Amino acid sequence: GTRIIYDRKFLLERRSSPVAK
Amino acid sequence: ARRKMAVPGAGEHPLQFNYSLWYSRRTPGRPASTQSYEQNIRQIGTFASVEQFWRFYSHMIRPGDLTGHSDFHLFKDGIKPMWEDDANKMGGKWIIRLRKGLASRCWENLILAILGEQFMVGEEICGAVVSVRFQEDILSIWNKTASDQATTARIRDTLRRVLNLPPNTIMEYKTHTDSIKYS
Repeated sequence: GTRIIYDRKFLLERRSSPVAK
Repeated sequence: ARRKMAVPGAGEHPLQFNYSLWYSRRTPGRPASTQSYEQNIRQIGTFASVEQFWRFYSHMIRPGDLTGHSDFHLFKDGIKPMWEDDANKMGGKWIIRLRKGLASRCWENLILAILGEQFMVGEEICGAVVSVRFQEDILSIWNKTASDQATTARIRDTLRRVLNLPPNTIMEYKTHTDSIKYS
């Protein structure tokens, strides 16, 4: 199946946003 | 003990795998036998999404601010941070010794690389540990199959890239069977 890959920048951007945009 | 399985909340970004964070602290003067190790380790929480991870992590003390003989462990849900776990017993770990002051940044970069599936080694990653010690700190990343050289080389190269380590940093691979023998 597909892998769920996130880079560091993406993960850090989610840090202060509890709800996805 | 039965636990509720972590699932991503509505609108959250799921992770490829669920993970747990653990904390352990060695009681000074006590031998580090398997039993006391298991007694000293505490599971902090399990998460299934990027957002759930940050909710735990943001409230945790940074490794660089810990004192004494302490460790944080990040392992895939269902894998205990112990050599004896079925997922670990044929495995090994890359060990990176860090001078004081680097642990917090390197640990964060390491766990973000694991959560984001940056290592590209299939199901091989088991988890990672940051060990806070008196004179230096130690990072390690554990994989399932110590004999798989293509995998261990790929993990090493990814570590170099994601940790942005000083060029003279020494990296050492140790199988868990060796760790058991010499401990």
